[in-house]
Amino acid sequence: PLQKEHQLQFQMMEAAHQHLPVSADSERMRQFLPRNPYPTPLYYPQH
Amino acid sequence: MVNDQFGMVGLLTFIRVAETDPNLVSLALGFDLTALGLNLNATDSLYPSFGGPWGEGPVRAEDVEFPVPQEYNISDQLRYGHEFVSSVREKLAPLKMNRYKEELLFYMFYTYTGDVLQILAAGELFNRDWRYHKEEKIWITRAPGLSTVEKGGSFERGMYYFFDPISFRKIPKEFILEYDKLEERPTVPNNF
Amino acid sequence: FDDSQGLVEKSEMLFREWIRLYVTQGSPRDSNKAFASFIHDLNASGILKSDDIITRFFRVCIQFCVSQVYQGLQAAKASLPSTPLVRTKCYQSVDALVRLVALLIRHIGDNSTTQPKINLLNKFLGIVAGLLIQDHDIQKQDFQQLPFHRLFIMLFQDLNQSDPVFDTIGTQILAGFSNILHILSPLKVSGFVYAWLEIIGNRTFIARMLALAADHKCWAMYCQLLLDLFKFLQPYLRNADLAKPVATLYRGTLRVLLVILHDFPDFLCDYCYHFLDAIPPNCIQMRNLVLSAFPRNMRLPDPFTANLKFEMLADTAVAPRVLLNVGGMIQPAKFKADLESYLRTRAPVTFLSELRTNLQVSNEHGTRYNIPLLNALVLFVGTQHINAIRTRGQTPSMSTIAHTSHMDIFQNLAVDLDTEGRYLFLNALANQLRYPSSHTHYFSLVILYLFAHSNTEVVQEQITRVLLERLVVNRPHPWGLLVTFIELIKNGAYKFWAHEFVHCAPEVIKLFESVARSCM
Repeated sequence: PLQKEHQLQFQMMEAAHQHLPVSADSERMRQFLPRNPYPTPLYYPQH
Repeated sequence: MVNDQFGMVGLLTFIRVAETDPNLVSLALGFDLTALGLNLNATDSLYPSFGGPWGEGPVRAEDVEFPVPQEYNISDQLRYGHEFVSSVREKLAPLKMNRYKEELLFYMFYTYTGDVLQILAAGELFNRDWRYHKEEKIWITRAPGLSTVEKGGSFERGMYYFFDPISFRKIPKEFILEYDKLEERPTVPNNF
Repeated sequence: FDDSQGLVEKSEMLFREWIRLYVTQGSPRDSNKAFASFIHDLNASGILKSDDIITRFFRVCIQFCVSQVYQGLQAAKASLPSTPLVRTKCYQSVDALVRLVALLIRHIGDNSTTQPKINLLNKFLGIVAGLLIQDHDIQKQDFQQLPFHRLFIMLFQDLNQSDPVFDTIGTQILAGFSNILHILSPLKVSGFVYAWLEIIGNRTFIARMLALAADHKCWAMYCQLLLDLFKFLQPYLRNADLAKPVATLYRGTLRVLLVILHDFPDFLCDYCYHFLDAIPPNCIQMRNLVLSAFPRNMRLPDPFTANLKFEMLADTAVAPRVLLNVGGMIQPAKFKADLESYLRTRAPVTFLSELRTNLQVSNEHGTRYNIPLLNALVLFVGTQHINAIRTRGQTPSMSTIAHTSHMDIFQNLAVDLDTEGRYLFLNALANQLRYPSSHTHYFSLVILYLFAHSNTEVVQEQITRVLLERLVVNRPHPWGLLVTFIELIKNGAYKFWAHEFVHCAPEVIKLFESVARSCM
């Protein structure tokens, strides 16, 4: 059986497991800058 | 024979359990490590494109940093003003949308979001009988050689090509097309 | 505590201004122009006046970022399922702070004195770590890894870009991060464990620590981090039934180890003994992964070659690198002294009968034995034996290893220990079966000798068990293990197939037949 200390650690690990890191968390944000900004219809892809 | 977990009977126990509850013996019998999204037969190193402990595969190509000459970083140059970009632009051939293949037009439409190039590409696609479906948010054209199966006042039904931006291919599909869902000719600015 | 009046507000205001500059004037890679104007504001506001004020300023900025992220994630939870856009919004203030800190480190002091830069880096890392631990203790199960994770990994990336200033303090940067990650080991901050593994398994981190640092300077630090991870996993992996959070962590660890095995096998070779002490005995595949590593420049002969003559391989004369202080691990000092005395003179006569006691730590089932001590003992006795044989101008063989004080010890352990102890002892022997080397050859002989000369089937059965369980597990399988097992089942001298335990159940018979088929 787990010792009390390990049981507590496990509870924290279990909670953290609900919020696993995603790959984007470790990547630079890629900012695309329009060279010639122009208002495009909202139904066009925006990103 | 040894009658506890440390002999052959102990080994037999987890072999038997593996047939009914493989998760219980995952440590003892292990995983198929070739199914963890890594190309273990690669001759090149894996780490430069490693997607991390929970990645399903390698990182996307655009996330792999590589040192390039400063002049290539056009986005950085733009931040500091347009002088450099303007000087480069003057040396480039003018855009001729009607000369570009469909692939390039779709690339421009999906990549240059919020930019005049997106509108120009949309305009040229319209000229080539592609129509943008405002609800499906996808480009459609009639499949050549296949006539419409059904036609009403406000709609038609038949085979069409949809352009899928994920696979980057035209995919044929039967579809009911409502005319009011299609975008009219895009307004292309005159000075470009 | 006791911030001077207005300092928190001033710091927040300055930081918000920096974020604005970072977003509008900076770029993903370059914020020099924004920094050039902002540094005047920092100076004018007195933030850079003293160590104490800079520390408080950093603290305020980090707390601001953390609070932004918590608010962002909570807002997302309250409305829609979390979208990538919401998450990227959380990155902005963190990235801005990281950029500011990187630029401060770059510009502090002058280029001839690097110490102020290193001090500033370590100060910032320490503050992040302190706030992380505090947040972890306060928030408990609501703790969010994201802000701290991104602070560390983005700062690491910024400081490891190609830059002449950062290049001069490259090793200290790596040492700073390794040190702080060791302090934040999963044993200490279990709620951060997934982000922690994401950092040490990050491709840039692996590149810097294992590939690019000259002369393998950072290998020992990276080894320590992996040991922190294994030690954390130990209690959970000792139970066969893995809970989902543990299974996720274990799989992530395997992925990282696989990359290291593929790209840096020499690292696993060098630190093999460290890892074997930390990997629980029931993690057979993970252990095999470490044991399967062989030096990059080595070509392994096919273990299934007919009539493979192990002793004729040139590599059999070469010992593997042992970076562990094996002799120093044999404690207490009296035990070590008695051991050395017994090896030389077979005295004191009570040594063998007391051997078991020295290896036991408790009476609790499953933790009775000091496994690192047992591993060290086996390795120590084995290497002493190899040296003794060589000193006589001989090479290890079935005849030269027999009837020696060294073999007395091994035979005594095989006979005198209970089933658990014997299992662990045989594991310690099997742990030496790696790539072709003097150790692999010698310990292969020891195992085969014990099998052949045992007067009880129990020893033979447990030898079989230890070897077979390492073979039935999914790949990889160490070269030395395959060669030893093939020899055992092919060489009629061992009468392997005559033993009852080989035929004890249909599944076992099938298993042996299947393994024998692939071996032959």
